[in-house]
Amino acid sequence: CTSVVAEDKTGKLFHARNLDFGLFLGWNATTHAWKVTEQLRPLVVNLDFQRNNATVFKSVNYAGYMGILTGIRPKAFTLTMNERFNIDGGFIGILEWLLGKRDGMWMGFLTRQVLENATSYEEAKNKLAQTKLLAPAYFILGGNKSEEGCVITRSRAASLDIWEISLKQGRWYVLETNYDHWKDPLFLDDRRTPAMKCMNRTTQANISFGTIYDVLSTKPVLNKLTTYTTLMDVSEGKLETYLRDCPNPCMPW
Amino acid sequence: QYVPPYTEECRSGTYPPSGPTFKGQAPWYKINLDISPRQRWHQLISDKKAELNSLIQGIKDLANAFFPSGKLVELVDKYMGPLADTLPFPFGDEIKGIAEAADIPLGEIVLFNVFYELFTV
Repeated sequence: CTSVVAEDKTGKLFHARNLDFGLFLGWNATTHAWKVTEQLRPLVVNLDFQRNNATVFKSVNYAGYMGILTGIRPKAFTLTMNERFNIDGGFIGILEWLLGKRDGMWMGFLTRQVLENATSYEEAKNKLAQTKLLAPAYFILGGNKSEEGCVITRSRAASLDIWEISLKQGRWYVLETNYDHWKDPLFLDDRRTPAMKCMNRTTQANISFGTIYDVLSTKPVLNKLTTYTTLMDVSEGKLETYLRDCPNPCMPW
Repeated sequence: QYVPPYTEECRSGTYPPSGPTFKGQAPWYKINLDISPRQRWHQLISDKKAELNSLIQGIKDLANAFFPSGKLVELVDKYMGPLADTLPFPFGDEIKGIAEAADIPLGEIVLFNVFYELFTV
């Protein structure tokens, strides 16, 4: 996955992501694609969660999955989640849950609860950083005010780091793939460098839905695992989702 | 670049989306939080029943390729289903509603919903 929160020159925040899933889950030699990735694409839907006929939040889901990987609470915050691989992973969390140790929260359910109940960027940030989880994760959160954008790096028990937009330091965007931002990515899977190169070339003055879509359409940021690209504008409550494909030549991850 | 990692110059002018990397827009559905958790996913799952069954069958085929006896799928059906009762409200009831609407064993829908936790290893 690749997620980015960026602030333009007027202080407006954009949040976008590619969702990549299905690595090693079967290869279709005819279509040169991952089987599960192919089967997930037709399940991608935009959801409008309503209470009393009014939108509470919107999300992008695979039909049948109730948790949230991509969502927006209009005028308040935007949220995406990227997978964080760790030996102390969710498998151990599931085993603990089955054995009756249930003080951790399922990742997708926490994001759903945050979108449903939190009413501000700060409240969402605190919940995502402090709730004990069953699996490690990266939460990418955007707000509705200048400099409200961060990547929360989570272990199962704690928040390891919160990396925020800082205009004073020239950091007008934060971008996360599937590696801790303070470490180099795996050399076989470096989507971060090309994505940041394209963001830097775009410049803060030109950031928009269109230019972020350009960045997320550049290989290998776009790859054979990419199921969809979502663009979100918190101030207008706008969410757009496009199903993606990556014809050859294209990286398998 | 025609050798891995197939990097390319930063793209421009790709929006509004079109061309071979664009496969259409995701459809919109309303989820009514005022109705019972068991009912709120019904319309969506009814519309996507065939696609969801195809995905679950694909995962089962993959599991059976590694464990041809079919025991793994049996274990999922037997032990993952009861997990739904341990999930916080309203998630357990929502999962049951999805399984009913999709006509898929509960354990397999629970597995789909904990996929993230499984794949972080």
